[in-house]
Amino acid sequence: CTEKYAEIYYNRPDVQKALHANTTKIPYKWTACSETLNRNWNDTEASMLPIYKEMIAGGLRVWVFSGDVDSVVPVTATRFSLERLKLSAKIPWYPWYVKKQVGGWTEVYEGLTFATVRGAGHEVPLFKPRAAFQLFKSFLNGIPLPKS
Amino acid sequence: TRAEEEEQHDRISALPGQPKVSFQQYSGYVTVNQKSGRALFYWLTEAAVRDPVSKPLVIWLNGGPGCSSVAYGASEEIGPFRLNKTGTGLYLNKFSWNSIANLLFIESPAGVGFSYSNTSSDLLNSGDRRTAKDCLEFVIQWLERFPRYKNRDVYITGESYAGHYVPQLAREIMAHNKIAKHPIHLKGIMVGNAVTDNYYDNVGTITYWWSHAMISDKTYRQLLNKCDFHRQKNSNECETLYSYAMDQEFGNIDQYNIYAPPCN
Repeated sequence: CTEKYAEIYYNRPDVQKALHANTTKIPYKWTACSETLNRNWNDTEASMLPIYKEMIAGGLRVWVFSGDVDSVVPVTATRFSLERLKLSAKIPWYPWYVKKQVGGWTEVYEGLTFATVRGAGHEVPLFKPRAAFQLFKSFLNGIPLPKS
Repeated sequence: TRAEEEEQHDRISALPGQPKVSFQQYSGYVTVNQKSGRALFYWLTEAAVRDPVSKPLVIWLNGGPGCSSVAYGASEEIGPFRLNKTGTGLYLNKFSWNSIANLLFIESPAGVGFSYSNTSSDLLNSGDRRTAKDCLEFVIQWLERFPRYKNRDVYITGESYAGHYVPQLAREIMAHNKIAKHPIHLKGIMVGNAVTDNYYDNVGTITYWWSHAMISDKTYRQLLNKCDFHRQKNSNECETLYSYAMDQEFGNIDQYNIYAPPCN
């Protein structure tokens, strides 16, 4: 329900002034999601997998994570998609830990790291902030998620 | 210099209801298309360390398409502040990602949040291609305004439909770097619950629904048989099956977190 708090806060004139926002008097109120844009989306690529191949070939660090109680873009969707990349495993599947609890499961492939986040919904850092932060630390440091 | 003036203009002294913090924040607009008057809004929360420029720059994009990274990324997920229930103030996020990185939230494309376009038709014909190009222009122009970040490692992160934005921006940056005098130091990307591939995402989604007992065997089989996930738009018959699954079988759940209490 937290979008509702944002709708109140970011429409406050004093907040907009502090943020240097809405300086041209935008003719609609601030909303968390724009229905207009969503309904009129003009072009979408069918698959990001070719770009994943480019990024991996270009040496970029690529991490993909998934909160495992989201049913909108669920973990199975991500696994089915990534499977098509046919990457070979570098570090085989294992549970990763945060504060002595299973944070989720992970596999390090050649060029890509995949991790699930146990009990997290679509917005992983909202539902599992500690686990998401561990994920972010490991990603920035370029090291696999902790095994214990 | 002009960059210094712009940076000073964008510096946030404090947000209403904000607790005391040790880091600097900046927000404002970067024009990405002069002709159309498209400008993207950003909010930078620098790393809460003694020397923030020693830390990488992490760009966060939200999905939708059409959703705000200020609303979600910054205010609900990884940013330093959380909003209280009455919208009167802010409190600190104990697990803010800005404890180890500089966070740059971009409202993209034009029309999202505080981002805008002076050409109203821009709101009716946005899409992946223009969003990626506008974001690249944003990053280039933003680094001109904040030159101290020019040599920092850059990472792009995001969730949901940003599963398109993030790799597409990475591809634009990689192409830009091939010809640029000053390449952008892009090191990596990270995406969560990301839209990746139309066909496999859809098959995986209904398989998740079935394997988590959210839909019946019959509905699962019908969805697999009647929906052609290679198509951009589903047939009416397929849409009817989706509606049946959601209205009659899911129940009143939060689809974004199936075991959480629903937000009424």
